[in-house]
Formats: sequence, structure tokens, C-alpha cells
Amino acid sequence: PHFVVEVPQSKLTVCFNINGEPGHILRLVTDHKHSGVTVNGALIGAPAPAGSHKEQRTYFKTITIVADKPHRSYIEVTPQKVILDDRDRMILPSSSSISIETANLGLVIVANTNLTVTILGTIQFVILFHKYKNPAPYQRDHLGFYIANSKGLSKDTHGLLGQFLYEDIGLTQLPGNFSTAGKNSTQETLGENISLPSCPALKVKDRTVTVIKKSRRIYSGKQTVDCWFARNNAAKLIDGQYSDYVVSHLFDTGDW
Amino acid sequence: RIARQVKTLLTKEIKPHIQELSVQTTIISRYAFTAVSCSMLNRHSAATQGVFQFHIPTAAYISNFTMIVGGRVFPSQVKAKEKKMKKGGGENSGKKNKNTPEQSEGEMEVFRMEVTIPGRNRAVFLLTYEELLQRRLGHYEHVTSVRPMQLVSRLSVGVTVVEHSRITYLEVLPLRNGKTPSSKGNVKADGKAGPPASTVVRQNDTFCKITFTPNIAQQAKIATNGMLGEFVVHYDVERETGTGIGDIQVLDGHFVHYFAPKDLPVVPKNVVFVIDTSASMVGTKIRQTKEALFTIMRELRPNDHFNFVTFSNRIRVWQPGKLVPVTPNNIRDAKKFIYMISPTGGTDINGGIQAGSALLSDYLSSKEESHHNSVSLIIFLTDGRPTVGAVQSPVIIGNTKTAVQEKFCLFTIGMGDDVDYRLLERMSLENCGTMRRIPEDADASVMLKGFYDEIGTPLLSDIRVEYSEDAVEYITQNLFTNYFNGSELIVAGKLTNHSPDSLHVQVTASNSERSIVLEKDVSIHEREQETERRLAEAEVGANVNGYVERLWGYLSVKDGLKGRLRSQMSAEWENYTQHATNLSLTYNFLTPLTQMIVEKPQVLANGSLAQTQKEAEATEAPPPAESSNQLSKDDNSQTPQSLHRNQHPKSISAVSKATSGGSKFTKKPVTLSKTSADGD
Repeated sequence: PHFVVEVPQSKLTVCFNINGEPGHILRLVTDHKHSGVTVNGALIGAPAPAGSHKEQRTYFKTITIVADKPHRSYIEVTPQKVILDDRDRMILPSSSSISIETANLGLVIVANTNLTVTILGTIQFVILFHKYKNPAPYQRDHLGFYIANSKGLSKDTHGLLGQFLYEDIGLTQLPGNFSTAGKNSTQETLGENISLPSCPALKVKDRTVTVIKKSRRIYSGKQTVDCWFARNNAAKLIDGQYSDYVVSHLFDTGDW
Repeated sequence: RIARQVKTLLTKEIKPHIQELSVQTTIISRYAFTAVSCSMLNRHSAATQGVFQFHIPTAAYISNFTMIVGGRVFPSQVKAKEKKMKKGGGENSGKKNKNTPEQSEGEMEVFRMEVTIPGRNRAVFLLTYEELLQRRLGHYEHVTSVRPMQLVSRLSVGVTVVEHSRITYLEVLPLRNGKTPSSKGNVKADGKAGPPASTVVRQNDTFCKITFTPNIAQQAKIATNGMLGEFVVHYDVERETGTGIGDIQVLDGHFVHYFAPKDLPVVPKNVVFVIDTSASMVGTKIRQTKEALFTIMRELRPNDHFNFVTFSNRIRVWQPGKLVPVTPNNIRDAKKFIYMISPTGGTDINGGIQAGSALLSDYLSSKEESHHNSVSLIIFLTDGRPTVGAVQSPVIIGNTKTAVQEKFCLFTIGMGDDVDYRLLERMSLENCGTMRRIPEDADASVMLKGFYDEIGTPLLSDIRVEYSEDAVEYITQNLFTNYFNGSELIVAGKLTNHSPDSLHVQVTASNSERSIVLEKDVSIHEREQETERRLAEAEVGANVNGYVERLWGYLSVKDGLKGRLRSQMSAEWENYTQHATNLSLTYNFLTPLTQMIVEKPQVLANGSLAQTQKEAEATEAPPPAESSNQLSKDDNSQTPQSLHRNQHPKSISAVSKATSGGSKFTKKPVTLSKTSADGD
């Protein structure tokens, strides 16, 4: 999936891809200790488009939201249905427009379009349903996950998206722009006598990540956003590595 | 081949011989059209009285009756009844209405026509009736009465089911014949009783045709005095997974909306059982009641609260002043209480209801906060008329309404022949409940448990179904107090001439602590095309093509009759009466507000037919006078989900408030955070 992060402090927009393995469940957001909210996404695979040399594709086929406070509620979302389990279990088809409100939780499904989940009034996620009428072999019905309101999430929030909510990411320029995927090109590696144009990089914590400018379509292509793209599965941009974000099951709420 | 013994019997018959009886039903999306054809032959040279008698489901409306006697056609005509008494013109003393029991046998009513058949001549009786099948306990039930009172050379019963959704369950029950419900059915390999012999079922996904054609020898084997019993078909259809908006069908400017969501969590309930322990209950009745209560107690859910009240001359409350939670200890104590019940004395219906209502009212008012999301109900059971305390029906009804105060629903059950069913019906109808009859010889234990099963699992409360204002006019009941598991809510409506292509449907309801809103835009044109296509595929014939409009008419009449029964003001009552009468006439329904005028042949002494004379046949005996304080025979239309308590009479013809403008689901341009994980 494509990740887009809007860094609130610096107003930068950063993007990256996480290809992942089909069947893996990725931790997207976790703030289990404070707000009690965890979001995980399970990947499904699809073959690469014919004739291309790209890798196989992965999509989110299931996204789960666990809200622990004041009592534990589970929301399991697939392109076909939404299962709400807060004391009692309820299955809601994604093909109908449905709104459910309890004291602490609000769910609004716009038929075949999206699901908005509001937790305690201060946390809001939007999940888009992507359904294909005539899917190509490399397409699968899948989901998109958007953070609409993160006020209620604490500074300790982590996960592939969650870690950037309170992060201060700065843009800097590094000399040289010949970096290739998998390598962190710097002036030193190219030799001192060669003068190269500078290349953009992001300063994340104590790490520097070279980036390039890209455009991303979001909200089912309704909007286009310019962002700084970090290659190589966001290596060095994210804390730790890919495997640190793979969790054991859909409702895993383990902390970072 | 006719058996010799049967042949002898036939020749000894003096009454006209039924040569052929055909009962053909076509059910299209729960709406059942039944056509009965009976051919009767007078073998003798002298004119003889022929009696055509047919049991019709209480909920059905006759839509046509025609006789052909001696080759001449005698059609009938449905006309409005003349007003005999004005509203409030009398008081029902609660005495037995002599007409009712003769004409009503539990869930069936008898249509009877006597006619003189000239010698060596034939009479053909053609009767049609229509009925909307209610979903109960997770299936629809269609009942055909096969009681020709004699052996019939050509007897055929056919039931054709045409549904939009896949038929998920179909069962033909053994012939139901009162005391021995299953003894005469075929016994299948698994030991269960199956459909009666000579039943053939043809079925595909959305269509099935069942025929039952017992020959005369088979009839002789299974029938007692030509009373084969009820031919019962159960079926159910597939529903969309989860909480969908339901199925909407459009045809000829009308629509019908079937709403029966599944996979909903059960709403906790507060239930008070008010049980008659008067002397007449002694013996089988109390034993079977106890059996049912023991079973019901086992099925109460952990979040439920309950209590028991018994009434005779004396009112006894098991746990005074409270409702208790369902715990093993409480169940054990309650069983002891039930076990110790000993019938004696008179019947204080008013006292029982007052005690039960007080329990629930106090409980709800004291624990408003924690129980506002539960469903509260009284299950009231009696086998007789009030003999102690308040005995006047209007007084009891008034007191009940005051005690209930629209806070909970009252479900009533009558056992046997001595019950004032009109009183029970009125009590339940006015308090968002339903009434059920348990015939004298029936197994009360099974029926009481069955009724509890219908209402024991509430899934939604305060359901409101609305449609876009600009698309719809004249919708039927769209507010429902409760939706129970296994049932179905049905709303029908008339589309405006200038309906847009899209019908916006919104359902709001509560489920325990959740409030739920379901919305959908339905393409009228597409739905109409689909409905027409399915009808064409089913090849069901032209007579049922307008089923959506007739279903709408049927439900509108039922609504009108219920509204009339509940109306407090004279003008209101008059409006309902007029509305229901007009609709009955439009759709040719024989209802409590209409009468059927049948031309009958007069046979001269020489056996030939004379000029006809008109005769009014009150096949559905109306109440002699009706007022807001009186009981009426307007019945048969209740569903387990029952009526909304505060429905205003205007809602008969009122269009629901616009929803499209106030929709929660309007697709606004998304202006959310870009922080996301999406795509491939």
C-alpha cells in the first residue's frame, strides 16, 4: 500500500510504500496505553500487471480497530462488511448506508463508499471501500485507511502511520542526487572533487532519509497530493524495520 | 378407481355431491391469492339445498365470489355496510357475541353459502381471497383448509410460491387436524411426519409448486367425515447478510418494502407474566401452562428481568415491588412459585393487569437510566371472562391503558372457548401488543411457548421507516414499537405521479445502547423492471400482476381498521371508517366495513330457476356497533412487531418527512487529513 503522512509541525507531506507480504498484518496505529486505540491492517496479494517487471501487489483486505476505553470494542472492516463487536456483535453490509451511535463510538457507512469511525468524539478514522466491477487480474477489492482526527491520540502513538502524528520532520538538502534504491548516497561516497546538485532529504529524529518529489492520488483519485517520497519501503524513515510492524493477529494490541 | 365401500357411501348421499374441489394459491412475495372452485352436483330429480362452506384464514379478505347454478351466473358485489349505530351509541357489556364463535375457529373463519340446486343440475362456486403472509419464527406459513365434508372425486390443492429472493426453506407439513396434528401424515425414514400422501413438490431457487391431489381412496383413509384438515406450507427466503435496508419491490406505481434484518444483537427485555389461576384453569390448562412457563424460564437470557403475577379472586405477585434478574437462584425460586400454583376462584383480569403494570412501571421509573434501552412487556394469559373486580370491558380497557401509559407492550393470550377475545384483542392492540388464541383442544404448552418464542427475542425498538417526500404518498404503517427475531416489518406505499427515479429509504431504530440509521437510494425504474421480469419468468398469470398495489390496499385497509379501533374522537373514527371503506370497495375486499351482496337463484316447484333475488351475506359478521369504548371484530392484522403507540390517525395517508435533505450519508467532498494508507 501507499502511505501518505501529513506532518503537522512542518506542514510537510511525506509518502512511502510498504509492499509487505500477503497474509501479514501490519500495525498502522497503536495508542493502547493512553487512548486505548489500535488499528491493524491485513494484506492480500495480487500478481503484478502482465508485462511489467514490478513486484506483486499487496492491498489491505481487512482493517481492524480496537477501542479499549471505556470498554473494549472491536471493529473489523472488509470491502464487503463491517463487524461491530461492542458487547454484542453486529454485521453491517458495506453496500448499505448505515449509521450506528453508542455513547462512545460512532460508525457511519456510506454505501459502497466509506466508513467513518469516531471514538470518544476526538479520534476519527475513515476507511474507503475500493470495489472493482470488473477487476483486472492484479486488482483486488481493498480498503484505504485515513486518519481524519487524531486529537484523542497521545504522543506515545506509534505504528506505521501513528508514529508520525506528533513527529517533527524537517526537510534538508544533501549534496548529490544519484542515490539509488537501497543505498544512501552522500557526497563522501562520490568523492570530494565532484560537485553535484544537492538532493532533498528528511530529518527524522537522528536519521536522514533522501527523498524525491512525487504526486500521489488519494481518496480514490479524487485528490492529488504532492509529497516527499522515501524509497526502499521507508527504510530509516520509520522507526525500526518492516518486521517490527508485523503483528500476530488482527486484534493484537501489543505496544511498540 | 373408487373403492367399493366408498361407492356405496356416495350413492347413499342425499346432499349434493361435490364432484370437484380445487384450491389454487399463488403467493407472490408473501402476498397470497387463493382461488377456490367447487363443483356440486344434485343427482336427484328434486331440488336440493347445497351448502358451500370453506374455511378462510382470519387475516384474509375475500375478493370475489360467484356462483353458477343451472348454467346461470350469479355474481356477487361488495358494498359498504349501512351504518346501523353511531359511534358511542352503546356499550358492550362484555357478553358473548353469539355470531363470532360460530364463524370463527381460531385462525380460520368460515365462509358459508347455501343455495338451492335444481334437480339433476350442477352448481359451481368460485371464491377468491387474498392474504399477506406474516413471517413468524423465521418462516411464512400458508394454510389451506381442506374440509369439503364429503369425499370428493377430484380434489386438488395447489400452492405456488414465487419469490424475488432465493427460497431457503420449504416444508410441507402433515395435514393439521386439530387433535391429531401429525398422525395422518406420511412418516419419513427419519421417523418424522412428512407431507401427506400424494403431495408433489417442484422447486427451483425462487419458485416452487406444491400439489396435493389425494384420490378418493386416500381421502377415505385420512379424512374423518370429509375433514382432511389444514394443508400447511412453511417457507422462508434468503435475506442479505447483516443489517441491510431490506427488499423493495416496485410495480404499477406502488412499492412494498420488506424489512427483516438479521445478525442483530438481542435487546434485553423486562417481562412480567400475568397468569390466570381461576378455577376454570384447573386440570390440563394449568398443567400445560406450567409446562410452558418452565420451558420459557429456561430460555430467559442473562440480561433479562422478570416477575410473575397470578390472578383469580386474589392477586399474587411472586416478587412484590420489583423485577428480578435472571439468575439460577431466581429461576429456581420462580419454578417453585409456578409449581405451587393451584387454580381456584373467579377471574380478576383487571386486577392482574393492574398488578403487572405497576410492577413494570415502578421498575422502569426507578431505574430509568440503566434500562432505557431494554424492551418491556407483559405477557397476559387467561381462559375466561372477567368475573371478579371490574367486569365491564370498557372499564378494563380504560384502566389498562391508564396503567400501561405507553411505557411497555401488552401481549395477550386466550385459551379455549370461554374467552372474551375481543376484550383481549383490544387490550393488546391499544398497548402495542398482539393477541393470540389457543383453541380449546390445542396443546396450550406448545402454543404458549410458540407465542413466547415470537416475542422473546427483541432485536430493534422504535423503528421508523421513511421515504423521500417527493416520491411517495399514502404509505402504510411506518412506525413500529419493536422488531422481533424471526418476524418481518412490511411497509407499502403509493408513488407519486411525478416520482423521481430514485426512492430514498431511511430506517431509524434502536438496538440496546445503539441508535441505528440505515439509508439507501433505490432506483424505482430498475426495481420495477426487475419485479416485472421476475413476474414474467414465473408465468403466474394476469390475475396476480397487480400484487403490489393490492398488497398496499390490503395493508391500508388493515391500518384503517386498527386506527378506527384506537380512535378517541368521533371525527377521527369517521375518517378511518370512510378511508378503510373506500379502499375495501376499490379492491373489492369483504372487510368488517363491507358486505357482499350475492344474487341467489330461486327454484320453482317444478325445479326450474326463477328470477333471482338479492341477498346480503354477512360472511364476516361485523360488530353491531362500534365506538372507542367498544370492542370490534377488526382484527387479524396484527404482527408480532405491533403498532407504534403514538401513531396519529393522519398517518394513514400521511407521507413521511423528507429524508433526502437531512441524510447523514450525503456524499460530501472529503476534506480530511491526508495521513493514510491506501491503494496497492
